[in-house]
Amino acid sequence: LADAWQNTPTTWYPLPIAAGALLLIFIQYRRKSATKEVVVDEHGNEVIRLKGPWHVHVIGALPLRNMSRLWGYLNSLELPVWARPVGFRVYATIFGCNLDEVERDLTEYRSLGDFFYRRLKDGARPIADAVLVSPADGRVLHFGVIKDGRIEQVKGSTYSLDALLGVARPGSPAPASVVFPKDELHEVNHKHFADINGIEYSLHELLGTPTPSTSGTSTPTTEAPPRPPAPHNHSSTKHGERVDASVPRDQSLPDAVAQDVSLASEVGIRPTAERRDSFTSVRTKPGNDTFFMVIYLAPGDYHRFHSPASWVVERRRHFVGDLFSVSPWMAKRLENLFVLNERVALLGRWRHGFFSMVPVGATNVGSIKINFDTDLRTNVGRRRDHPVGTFTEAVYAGASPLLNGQPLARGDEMGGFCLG
Amino acid sequence: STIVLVFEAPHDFTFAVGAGEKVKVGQALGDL
Repeated sequence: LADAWQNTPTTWYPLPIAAGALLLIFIQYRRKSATKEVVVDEHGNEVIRLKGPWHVHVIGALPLRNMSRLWGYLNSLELPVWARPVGFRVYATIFGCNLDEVERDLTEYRSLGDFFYRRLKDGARPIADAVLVSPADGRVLHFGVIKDGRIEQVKGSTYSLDALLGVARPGSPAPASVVFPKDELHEVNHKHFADINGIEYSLHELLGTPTPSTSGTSTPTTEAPPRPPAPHNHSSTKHGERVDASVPRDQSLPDAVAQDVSLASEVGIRPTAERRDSFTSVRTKPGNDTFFMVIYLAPGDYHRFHSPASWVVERRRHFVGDLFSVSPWMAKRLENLFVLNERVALLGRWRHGFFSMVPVGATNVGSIKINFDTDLRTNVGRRRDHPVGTFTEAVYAGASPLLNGQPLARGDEMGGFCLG
Repeated sequence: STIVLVFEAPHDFTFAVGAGEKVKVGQALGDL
């Protein structure tokens, strides 16, 4: 071998032009077939597989979920009080946190994980008067209109909307009902403002009943500033839509139901007509488009998320997936990133039709919390037990039986991302 | 971590931010 390596002469000669042309055609064909190839299962649903350059496959071979849990454990270790201010200031300097808006004194955060899930001072995030507001601090990665049921991840790369939100498969188990303690529920409902269909109310004012003094787990921290209730008007909204005021007001109904009847009537949601017992896929109404927006939260950002609109969350779908980094670097290289990763798809409706919000986990922040869903457990269990595309589903009909879900107002705190 | 919003809205819905722009909780993302 050594002799051959040293003594064999190198002879250069031109390839025939035809061979070169054939090679280029073959490469182009491979590239096109790779981008258009969509593998489907026996039900016609797209089968999602890991696709990307070699370093993506190397990362995919790592035990990302175990690494994420270890990361979470390490960051849950209690720090000595003297080290906290220095440590958090170093972290804040590296990742660009604004410590002036942090709610508590730095010495009160027991660990980095505790600091990571920090609250902000009241009024630090005013809620704009727009139909759609940002649910989180972060950077807008991408937005646009969904065409042919596919969302553009980066230029030239798309993923399926059905794969992101989930498709009910034949034989899949019925969704579980999340149990809402009634006292907590009333607390939450009374604190909300509803401006679905253009009418803005304090529900406390709207329903005309005293706010219970019990404590609730979903108490918003960054509430919309108090607004005077709009004139009581059953017949029209500011958008000129007719509100169905035919929902009966039966004084003999139990209080909770009577409140829901009142709320449904006032916000213009017709429960029996619009309730969906199962959700299959998004069907855009005539005159509407389906839009999307992707917001990336960097490690230094405030990691709680808030309601981006006034809407009713009807159900959640928890997809146990991988925990790849979701940084822009990775989003450019790994196809179907947001479909492969663990996520919680919250599905519901707002005054214009379908509405959904999907928090997607990542390696360092694998845990997703939803304040009004204490049954939800993320970043637990083994990845191999949950094929890509499968999910567990729960419905929130118990939160408000007539609205068929959990009502939320713009800016209400919904939950957040935790380390590990 | 990332948040993906998918929603139905009338054709005349317009986004109020640009790609790559930093946003904060409660900032207007779009309006009619």
